[in-house]
Amino acid sequence: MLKFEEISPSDFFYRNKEIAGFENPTKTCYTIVRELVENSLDSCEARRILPEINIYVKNMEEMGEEKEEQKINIRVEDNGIGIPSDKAPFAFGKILYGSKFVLKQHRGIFGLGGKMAVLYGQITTNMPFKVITATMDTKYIHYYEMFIDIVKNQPKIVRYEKILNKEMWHGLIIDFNFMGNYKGAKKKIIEYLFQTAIIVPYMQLLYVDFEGTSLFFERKVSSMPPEAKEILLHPKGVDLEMFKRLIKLDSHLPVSKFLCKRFQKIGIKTANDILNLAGISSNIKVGRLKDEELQKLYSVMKSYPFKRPDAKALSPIGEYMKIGIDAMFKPEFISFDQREPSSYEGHPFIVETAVAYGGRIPIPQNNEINLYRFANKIPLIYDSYNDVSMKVIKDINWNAYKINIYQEPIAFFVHICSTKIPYKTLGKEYIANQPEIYKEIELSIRRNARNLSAYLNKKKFMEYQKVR
Amino acid sequence: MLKFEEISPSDFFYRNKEIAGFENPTKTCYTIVRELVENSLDSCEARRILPEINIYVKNMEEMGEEKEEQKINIRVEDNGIGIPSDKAPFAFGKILYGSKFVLKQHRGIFGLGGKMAVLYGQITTNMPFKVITATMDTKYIHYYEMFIDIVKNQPKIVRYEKILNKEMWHGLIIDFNFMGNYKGAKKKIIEYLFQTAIIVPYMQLLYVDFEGTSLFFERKVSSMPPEAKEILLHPKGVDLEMFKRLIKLDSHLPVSKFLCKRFQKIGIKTANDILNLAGISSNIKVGRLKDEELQKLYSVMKSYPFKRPDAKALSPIGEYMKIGIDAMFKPEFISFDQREPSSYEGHPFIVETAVAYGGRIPIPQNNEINLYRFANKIPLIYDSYNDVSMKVIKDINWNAYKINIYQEPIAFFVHICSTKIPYKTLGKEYIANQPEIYKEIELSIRRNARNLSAYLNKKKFMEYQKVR
Ligand SMILES: Nc1ncnc2c1ncn2[C@@H]1O[C@H](COP(=O)(O)OP(=O)(O)OP(=O)(O)O)[C@@H](O)[C@H]1O
Ligand SMILES: Nc1ncnc2c1ncn2[C@@H]1O[C@H](COP(=O)(O)OP(=O)(O)OP(=O)(O)O)[C@@H](O)[C@H]1O
Ligand SMILES: [Mg+2]
Ligand SMILES: [Mg+2]
Repeated sequence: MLKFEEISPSDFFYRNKEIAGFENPTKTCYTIVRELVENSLDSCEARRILPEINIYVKNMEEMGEEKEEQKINIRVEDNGIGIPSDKAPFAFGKILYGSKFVLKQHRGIFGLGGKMAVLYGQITTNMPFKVITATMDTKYIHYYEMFIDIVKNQPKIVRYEKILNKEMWHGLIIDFNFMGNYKGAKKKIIEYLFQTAIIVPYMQLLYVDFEGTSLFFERKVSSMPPEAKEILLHPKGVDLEMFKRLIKLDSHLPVSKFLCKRFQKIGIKTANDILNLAGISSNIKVGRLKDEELQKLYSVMKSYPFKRPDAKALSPIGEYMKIGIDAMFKPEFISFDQREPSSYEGHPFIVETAVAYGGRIPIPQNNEINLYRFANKIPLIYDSYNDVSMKVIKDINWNAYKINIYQEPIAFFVHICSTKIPYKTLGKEYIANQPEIYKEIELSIRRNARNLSAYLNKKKFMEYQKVR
Repeated sequence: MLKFEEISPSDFFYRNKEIAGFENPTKTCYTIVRELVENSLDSCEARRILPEINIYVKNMEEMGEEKEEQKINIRVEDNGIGIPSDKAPFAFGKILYGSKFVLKQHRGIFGLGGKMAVLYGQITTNMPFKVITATMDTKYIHYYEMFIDIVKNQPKIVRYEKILNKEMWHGLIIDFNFMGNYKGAKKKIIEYLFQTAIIVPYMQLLYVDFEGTSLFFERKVSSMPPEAKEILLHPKGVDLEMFKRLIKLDSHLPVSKFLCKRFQKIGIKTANDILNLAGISSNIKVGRLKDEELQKLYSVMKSYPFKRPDAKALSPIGEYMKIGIDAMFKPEFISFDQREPSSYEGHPFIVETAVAYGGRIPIPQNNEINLYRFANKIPLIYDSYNDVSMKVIKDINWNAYKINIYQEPIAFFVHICSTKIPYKTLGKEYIANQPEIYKEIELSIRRNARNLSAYLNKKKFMEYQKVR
């Protein structure tokens, strides 16, 4: 008799932690730092607080113990908005719980990252993790020592203290131990922090490890981009399930009002136009639509030429990409392009790319390509080969631009920002081959390629002139 | 005020379906076929039934409609053990529910695949899926038409019928519609079926699509490997969380009896040896161990030289790999190697590799490598670049063997079977860079490389002799 059972989400991710970026002690080290830094940056940006982040990595092994896998302590402190004390245990103790399931651009998306980090510490060291937090303008700082109950997917608090918040501090400190291979991960961790500092120039970050490394990324600008606003879904590409779910929330509204309320880029005029094409009266209550009417409405909306989405939920890098590339490589040429907002499955997104040439850019080795990828202002350091950006670059016929991308000092930079980045993996290593996103990256890269081609032609012509 | 919420596992996978292999309409088509075929094979192997699987793919669009994304109907029929009627709605209607969370080798592992397939159909067509099933020797066939309630993660039955099972049929039929790009996926689907037929020679499979393709893979052998047995965890690499979970199940047992009961390769002698090293009395009830005692015991077990794991839970391909490679390529040379069972994190695994040369093996293009990968008898067709096998092959210095793997007609074959394959992705595209598995693949590939090198030397020597 086969044993049928249901497992909790925490049990699922405990059993399959490779799926979340925890595949070996080296990668784990990197993933833990990444998840915690991204949480801190999201927290500061949520209220336009200039981020101040401190990261401390300590070796917890006894002196003289030089092993590949060591007991490490990590402590990340930020000055963000903290977590309300009743929510804090769940924020780190309940998998698939968080504040980022709304339609807005953040780094967080899954409700998983912070939990996986502390879970890994728990299963490798049997020690509780500490969360110390205070929200803005609150009287107390809350100190929690916890475990995750993996079978039941809920926090287990082993110690709690309420401390008077005399200095009106706000933010979050997370502190826990885990077994990891820090030496193997260090280079990539530093690369990640370095690239983050470039595209988040308003961040200040201190990084201190137990090998004597102390990095201070100072703030380069004191202004922050406008806060990303929560927005409505764009109607293009919304699937039937989401459609039906939204209808349930507003079943008493007349269908025309429902369309205006729940989607961006639909005003009363557009709504009536759509309903005309679908043969549906605009006054009928949307919850009363029959199945065939729903299908007809859905199929009309699928091919309706809606205006481009509102970008106010998005926070692109913009000109800072050029400034950052210049600081990194001092190239002789940079072409930067930011696309108009587009959307896929209802989610607005903006693609920004740059192509740079010369300066300190190295000529690629081993058939590789210098590709720097970013998503929602997170640098993606692993697995570029399968990323949609890499596919675009490899699919382009570069002969048409008279550029040999494998043998010239060229670097590509791609940033995608969206209310949902279609990551292929839960470790956020690379982005799936999503058709609309592929198209936008291709159009943007091609524009930069034309500019580079023109520059190189002109350069060759000038040199030819000199020679004559 | 930030909105904190918990989402259900079904809502999580609905929102993040790219994570599960549903990243675009082409890949989706492939993933759906894969998930259903793997479920059918698991079902037949569960009771050593010679598999008979029929797959029908129909075009549901109106005539003359040639679109890239079409409404497709898929129907997969098998003669497996079916699902008991009270469990069937949850097997396809509740995410993270299944019968494969036990310690045995199956293709299924996540409790997700079948659900994701029907979920995709539901969100793209708004139509219910059909499951028709009967278990062995039962009077009735059960017919269900269902949806998944994505918010609540439970099935919604819209129609049920009980039919007299006059012909004592057993097995399962799954039938549903989805929007997909079949033309784009066809080649990879057929490749997948073709490779499956090679390593599962006792399977009979019929595949009929709407483009006139009709493939019949006939059974090559009528004997099946022994049924995989459910086994105990191997003590090497078991983490503290699992350790504590097992203790909870047997807290009243004396610790020596607990060790013997819950782990393979621990008899009473080994148990007492371990407890001696840990300074723990063998009669103390395991639930009564203090935290420091637990840590000491765990750390002793971590470095204890246990015997290799029991392989009776595993079902390697064995000699059939050579037969299959020969049928595929007619190479002039094949070297096959099956490693002894090893384990990682308590899970036993066996690596089998082969290296073949010449015959119909093509010389690789574009810096690629001919690598065929399999895991628990599933062919892995996508994303080889990041797979642990590919890493092993690229990390080896082939000059030492005087072999140029990029310019000679060489093909590599790697099969890993385990009670848990450490997939890097939920779409089971490739395997994570897990250190113990990496080592075993490397040792096995190197053994075959030495054999190939010897053969090529001898061949060159013979040709040299002829020339003189
Ligand atoms: N440093 C922090 N400051 C404030 N809130 C935080 C911090 N870290 C985590 N949180 C809160 O805890 C929640 C859960 O964090 P977690 O990293 O597990 O998921 P997430 O960030 O929502 O998504 P993802 O899995 O993609 O990272 C967040 O949504 C946020 O509300
Ligand atoms: N064709 C089938 N015959 C018999 N049982 C089946 C069949 N298909 C699915 N099942 C049952 O339904 C359960 C759920 O299947 P599902 O594919 O969702 O998950 P899984 O196979 O357990 O894991 P994975 O997500 O890795 O495929 C299985 O564990 C099995 O018990
Ligand atoms: Mg997070
Ligand atoms: Mg399955």
